[in-house]
Amino acid sequence: MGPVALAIHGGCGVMAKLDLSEEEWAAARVDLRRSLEAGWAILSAGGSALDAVQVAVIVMEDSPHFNAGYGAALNAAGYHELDASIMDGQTQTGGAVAGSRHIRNPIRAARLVMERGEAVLLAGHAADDYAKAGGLEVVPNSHFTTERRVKALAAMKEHEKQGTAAKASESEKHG
Amino acid sequence: TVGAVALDAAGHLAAATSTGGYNNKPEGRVGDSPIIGAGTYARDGVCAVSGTGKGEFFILHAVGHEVASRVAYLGESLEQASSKIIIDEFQPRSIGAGLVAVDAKGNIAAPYNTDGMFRGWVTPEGKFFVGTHD
Repeated sequence: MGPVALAIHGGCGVMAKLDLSEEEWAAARVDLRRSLEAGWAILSAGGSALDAVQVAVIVMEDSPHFNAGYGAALNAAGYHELDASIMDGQTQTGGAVAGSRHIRNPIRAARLVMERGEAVLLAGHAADDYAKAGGLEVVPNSHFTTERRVKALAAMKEHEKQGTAAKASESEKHG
Repeated sequence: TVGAVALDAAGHLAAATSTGGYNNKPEGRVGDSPIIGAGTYARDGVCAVSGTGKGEFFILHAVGHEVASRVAYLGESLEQASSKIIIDEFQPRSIGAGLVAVDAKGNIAAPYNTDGMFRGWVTPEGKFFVGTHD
């Protein structure tokens, strides 16, 4: 058996401009650690890289501290459109969903698309329908909304009115 | 955006990425995360890549595939290949970006050209690292 390794990211940006409290920074680091531990548990037990990356991403999708799943950014119309993809290096197959509104964990839907092999990328309501028909959990779009994201969108709209969008903070732009 | 890359004991690589895009994005906008070869890519024997940053540029530069191609065809190390794009090409153009990648030997690269990146990894020796800023 060869070596195993795992790496994750939860987004990049101008961190100094993130309006996070010390508690929120600490909580984000805890969730990064949880993500690593989830993936590592699979790899160290001889599980697949594919399963490891999926569970690692799910932990972050379910965390409010990252821009994916619960806590994701809002679009200009005030709702969430979520994208995800997964790729298996062994088989050179991949699956993805774009613009999904209701799939609780979009990475699970990407995996489903990949494994069924009927398509590589499904978009919009078709992705939602495909996931639901495949037995994945679907939720109201409001499930993904956090107070931080609502405030960030309102701030960006105000910046647009004032013509100051370029001065928006990182958390207002990306979170 | 969040993402993960892994090498398993059987020598197989995988990558995954998930995102909400960015605040106030146009309806219907699709970034790089669901585009295989842009924000996500994996190829056994070479590397697995997951990106974060200005997605349109990850699409235009096919970043995930580009990193793998540099490793496979130019023989660059994972660190060289990923830094070539994120640091050498994107940073001078103020294209904020980062990625995590792992190669077939378990080497890990996590370059970014912003002030920081939420990131973490576990080495083949089982050592955990979590970071946010430089």
